[in-house]
Amino acid sequence: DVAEQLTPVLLDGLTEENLQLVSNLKDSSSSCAVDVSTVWWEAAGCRELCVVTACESSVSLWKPLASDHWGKVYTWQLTEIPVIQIVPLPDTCNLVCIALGDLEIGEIRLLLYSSENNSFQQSLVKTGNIKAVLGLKDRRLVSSSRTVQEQQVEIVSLSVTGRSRDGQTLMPPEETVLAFAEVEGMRDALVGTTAVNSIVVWSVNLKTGQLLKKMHVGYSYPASICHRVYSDSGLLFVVLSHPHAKESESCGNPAFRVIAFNPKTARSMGVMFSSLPPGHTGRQGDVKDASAVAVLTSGAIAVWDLLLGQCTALLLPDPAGSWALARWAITGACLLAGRWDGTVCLYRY
Amino acid sequence: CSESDLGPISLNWFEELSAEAPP
Repeated sequence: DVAEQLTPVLLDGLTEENLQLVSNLKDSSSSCAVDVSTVWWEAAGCRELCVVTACESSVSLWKPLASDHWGKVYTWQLTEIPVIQIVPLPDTCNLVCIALGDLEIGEIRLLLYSSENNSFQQSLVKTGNIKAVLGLKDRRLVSSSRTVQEQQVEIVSLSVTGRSRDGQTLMPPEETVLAFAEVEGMRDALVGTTAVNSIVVWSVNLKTGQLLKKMHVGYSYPASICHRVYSDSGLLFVVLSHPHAKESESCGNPAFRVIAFNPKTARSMGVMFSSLPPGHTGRQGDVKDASAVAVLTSGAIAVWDLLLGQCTALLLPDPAGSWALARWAITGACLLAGRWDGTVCLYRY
Repeated sequence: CSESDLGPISLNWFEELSAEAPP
């Protein structure tokens, strides 16, 4: 009994009041921030939520110190291929996954600490023309990659030292898969969005990698990216971002949508709609629970409540520089916001 | 969301689609 809100709801005079700056960390050796994330890290019997920052040639692990300060624990050097993404691995400890490449991902690596050798190490997980990668629960990684002839969609299991022998190939759709999302509460279901705007659903139990259904999102929202999927009352609710959607009179400038799909009939219905603040364009987003965040081309960061369909906070670029990155921490209502100069600010939302 | 908009809804959609899909 909820209907898509076609009229964008925007708050006038949005400010940072919903975001409280907690601390910031600056890597003096880092020039350009590429990505930021959080990871659970255990050392000497103490398990802490640490921050991981990436620039093109290195990835650093930061641990919390007293008084909201952060100390660098270690920096992995990655000099051969540029780092382009940190791939969060849910429910794992002492393991950082990164994607490296030029225009697209060519390599996936694990960064870890080996207690056997008492040293920080890195190991290669996969190479290829990788189009999308996502960390799954139970220390697994799903990726889509392309050769000239075909697309491979594969789930690999990770050991503490790298790629384990257990793997599973999923039936690929004809079109390239650009993003994945686990179906919350259903370990055996996985969803992907494709280059021609379809939602595909796989069964990923140990026996099969069947492609169960392909459903179309609609032509108005090209190259939609799935962020979050949950199943409720026989429907699949998919949170999508629309990095390339054009502004329209009826919908404004769409940033995120929640769409309900009936997997049995492939019919769908819009549930909630979030628009960009007026005068802003372009976005690169992240979603956690009902909170969505995106970096806009103006150098601002916008935050939305997806249940309300409203923009709830706006971080404008300030004299210290434009915003380049925005990610939610894996736990707590904490926003990680990165500037081009490598500074990462932690905000409580 | 109602069945008139989305067609017949099944709580067991995953099991049913798994059984229908080619191996």
